[in-house]
Amino acid sequence: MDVVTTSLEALIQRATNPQNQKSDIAAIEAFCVMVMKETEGIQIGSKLLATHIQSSNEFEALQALALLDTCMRKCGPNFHAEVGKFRFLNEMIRLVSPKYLGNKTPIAVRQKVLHLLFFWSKEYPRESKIKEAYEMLRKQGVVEE
Amino acid sequence: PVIRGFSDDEPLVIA
Repeated sequence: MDVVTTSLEALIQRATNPQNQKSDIAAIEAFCVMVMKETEGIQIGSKLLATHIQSSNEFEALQALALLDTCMRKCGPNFHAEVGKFRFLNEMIRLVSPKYLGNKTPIAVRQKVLHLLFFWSKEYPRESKIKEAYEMLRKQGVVEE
Repeated sequence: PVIRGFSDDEPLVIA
């Protein structure tokens, strides 16, 4: 296991730890810097985020979604492009779709996923797959207007 | 024949 993966893993564990009394700002900052600065940081970081947002621990999943949102704001267009691939978006879709994990996902997590997809579809129009995914969720009735 | 471009992505999952 290379040092980038182990470091990013340690940082996301800290940033999303269900025992956190408050946000671990240092871990969040360090995670974003590594994602941006390290080769493969974006690929490794986005894969770790996809895993942690699916945590069965609601607080861990919500902290992972907050970290994902922070990375979208701070890590720039290359990160947007990675999240804007169906490979990543499908992980979020499975969380909210009743055909997959939707019925097991806590409502707060489902709502946060849908809010992020909606916000990103407006904020990052160049990532057209985000909009496509959101429109599909609306067409399938997953999104209540 | 259609030359399949290398797209490092997968199809959209339908909810």
